[in-house]
Amino acid sequence: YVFTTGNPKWKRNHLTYRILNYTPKMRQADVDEAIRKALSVWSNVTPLTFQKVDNKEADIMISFAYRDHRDNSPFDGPNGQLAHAFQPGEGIGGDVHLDEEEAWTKDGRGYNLFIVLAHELGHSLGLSHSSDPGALMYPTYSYTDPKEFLLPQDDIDGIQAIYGQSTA
Amino acid sequence: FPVAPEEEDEGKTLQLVESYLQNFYDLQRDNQPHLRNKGENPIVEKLKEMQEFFGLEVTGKPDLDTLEMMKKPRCGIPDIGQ
Repeated sequence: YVFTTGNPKWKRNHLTYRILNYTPKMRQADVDEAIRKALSVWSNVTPLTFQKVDNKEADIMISFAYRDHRDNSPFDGPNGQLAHAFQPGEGIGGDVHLDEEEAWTKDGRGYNLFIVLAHELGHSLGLSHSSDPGALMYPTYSYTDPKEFLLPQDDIDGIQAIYGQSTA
Repeated sequence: FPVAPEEEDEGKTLQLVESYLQNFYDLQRDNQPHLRNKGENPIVEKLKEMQEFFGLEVTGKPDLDTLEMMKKPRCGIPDIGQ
């Protein structure tokens, strides 16, 4: 595992998230579920908690975006770059952007939204890319059935090195 | 004259390699090539860094395995120097 340069981390364990928009390619309930499950990947192994908010600024703002979406990191259309996220911090810090031109799904077709979101949230919490091919924080996409997904040890070690172990 | 297919492929390969290394391995968008030190080729150095990161054979060349890795769908965050 690798920390993001400068070791940014959230100063609070109780964080908020907000879903700014939805992809038309999935049912909203399935998008909500994918996001909730992706957040629980990290909250299950740390003291972090995530509360959904609907109409105010949240720590982690999640949105689907097209090409140039005014953050100096334009998306590139189908395939290629699937999503990106920003390290912990105010404003755009922690936010997750997903390339709307990808084939988002809740299963093994196209790109599984849960898997990509879980990876991007690792960045939102302060992790960088791992060179461990089995790690969730490995840069390239690989599908795992969400029902069978277990956070790999490399990622558990990394996130607990930042926030400590779960207190639950 | 129409570009020979091989040359066209080479151009596309170079474009893929350069944009990948610029996006994810901090290859500078080199506007002043004449300032480059003799013998130093930033693309070769960055290619080696990328091959090392992905556990590929470190050749400094855009070999088949390296190009296959570059074509994989991935996260838009750089692998180094974030």
